[in-house]
Parts: sequence; structure tokens; C-alpha cells
Amino acid sequence: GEVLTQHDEL
Amino acid sequence: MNVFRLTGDLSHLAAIIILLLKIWKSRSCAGISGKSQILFAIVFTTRYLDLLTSFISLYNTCMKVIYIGCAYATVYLIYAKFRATYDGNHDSFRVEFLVVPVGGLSVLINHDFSPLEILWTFSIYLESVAILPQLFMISKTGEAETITTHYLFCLGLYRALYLFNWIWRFYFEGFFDMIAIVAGVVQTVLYCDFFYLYVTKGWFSRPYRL
Repeated sequence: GEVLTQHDEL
Repeated sequence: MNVFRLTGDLSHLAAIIILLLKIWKSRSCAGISGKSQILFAIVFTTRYLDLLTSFISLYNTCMKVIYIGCAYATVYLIYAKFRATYDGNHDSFRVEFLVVPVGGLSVLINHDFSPLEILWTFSIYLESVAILPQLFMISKTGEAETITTHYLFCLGLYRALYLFNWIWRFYFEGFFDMIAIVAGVVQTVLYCDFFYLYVTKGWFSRPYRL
């Protein structure tokens, strides 16, 4: 499986 | 989004624009470390690659594009347009001593061993120390223009406000990102000595001396 980390900060 | 995060972002934006306007208006980049500015351009480039893969919000996208654009504009002004005013002799910090360890660390300690995530981690680690060539330059020459100290203050304030943002997010959202937090603490600590001088001396004496 592919882990996609989403970073919502700048 | 909370008030600390928003004011942190705006403080960051203010810092970037203050520097850009300072160089543009004075037609000079004297006292500014081109190396730090190149590092910040690398930081934004490697961190915001997710502009190509995911959409978070219009705010998020706009700020990223502005940060990247301003970072490259600053580098252009220093190394091309106003190159004659660039004080390269005093900008002698060895950036490889930052980039190489930071690169190694980002491969070793990250959330996920994937190219984009490693580059994001690299940008977080690099940002925490990217100001060192600038601080080194000021300590070497022993002075900084008042406007440069305003730039540094806004830049330091930004990461300090992000620390409060992370405390907020931990309590109210159960969110925490250990890599960002540890790097953010390191980054903020690097500014502490400067904050102290800015408050005790910077407001009253000019030019600013360490």
C-alpha cells in the first residue's frame, strides 16, 4: 500500500 | 486554521515582503546573506512539490505560490540584478555543513520513505537552520540595518507562532507532527538570542549592533 501524507500547513 | 497559524503565516509573509522591498527600494542587498535566501528557495521548492499532487485549499495554494515566487525573486535580486552590492566576502558560512547532514537526517528520520515525503522532511529540517548563514554574517560584520532586524524578527515570530498553533491543534484536534514540532522548536530557539537583542537594543539604537 502507498501511504500518502497530506501536509496542510505551510 | 486557528489564530496562531494565520498570524504565523502572515508574519512569514511580512518577513518575505519586507526583505524583498528593502532590497528593491534601496537597490542594494548589502548585509543580506544570499546563501540563506538560496536555502529558503530550496526549502519552499522541496516542500511545496505537493502543489502538483494534492489540493488543500485556495488559501494554501496561493500562499505557497507567493512564497516560492518571492523566494526566487529575492535570489534573483541578490545574485543577478543587484549582484554588485552583494557582500560575498562576509557571506562565508559553509552551507554544505547544513545541507549534507540535513539530507542524511531526512532519509533516516521521516514519516514515510517515499521521494515526496523525504523531500518534505528535508525542507522542514533545512528550514530550521536556513537562517544560520544570515546570523553568521551579522555576527561577523557586527551590525545589521534596522529593516533587516525587522525581517529577522518577523521570520522568527512566524515559527514561534506555529509552536502555539501546534499546541492548539494538539489540544483541540489531537493533531501532532513530531518532525515539524521538533524542527520548529530548534528553529525558534535559534532566534532567541536575536529576539532578546531586538527587544532590548533594536528598537532604540540604530544601526543595530550585536
